[in-house]
Amino acid sequence: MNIFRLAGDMTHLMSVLVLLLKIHTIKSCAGKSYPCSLCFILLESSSGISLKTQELYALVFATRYLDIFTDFISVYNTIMKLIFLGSSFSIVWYIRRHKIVRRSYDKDQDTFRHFFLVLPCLLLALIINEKFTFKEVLWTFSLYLEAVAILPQLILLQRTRNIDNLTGQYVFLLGAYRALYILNWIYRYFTEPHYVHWITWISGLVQTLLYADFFYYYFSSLKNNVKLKLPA
Amino acid sequence: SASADVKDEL
Repeated sequence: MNIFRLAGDMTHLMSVLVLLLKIHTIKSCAGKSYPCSLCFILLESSSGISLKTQELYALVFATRYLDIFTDFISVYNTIMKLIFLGSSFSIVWYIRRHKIVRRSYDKDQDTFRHFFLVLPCLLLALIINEKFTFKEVLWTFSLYLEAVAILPQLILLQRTRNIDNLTGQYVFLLGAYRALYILNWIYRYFTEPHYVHWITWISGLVQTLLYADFFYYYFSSLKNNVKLKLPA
Repeated sequence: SASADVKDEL
């Protein structure tokens, strides 16, 4: 475990916490007759969270962590896997089933079809993999799918006029997690013998590049001290 | 597995 890897995992964890915090805030706002301004913003506007992206992440973790009960790596590894599995499925559950959270979800804007991402990723995993076994193909599929799973969220951000702070932080933290993983691979390549993983690296690089545009607008909004807004 | 060492990543 190196510092880049740990920092990457921590920003990933923080992104999940930001999303759970947002859901918690939406929930707790509901019963108030005179909501605070944050509640007002969260309840009156759409949450800006893409259910499509969250469902894809749930699928990513479910297919990647099939080894959770068969191969033991470390306590840290197992706990983190359980957190990512549990949080991704509960976020999906909240957006689909929770009375109040569901109301803040803007279904009409979040129109991307899972099918267009899942099918090509599955085909690619069947063709390009390190070993043609059930577990290995699904593991490779999860890498390909994770690379593109953010697309519905990025498209939704572009469509939504007001990106509230938490949604912006969420996407930023996810992007930071990916960038840190690249540094982790570079570090491991130079410090560990035979550490070469083209499939992981290329899909990870593609994933990080998808955030480039968002990062550009995120940092310029910070620099100019204005609200984050993506161009149409 | 061929990718055993990368499997310790999340």
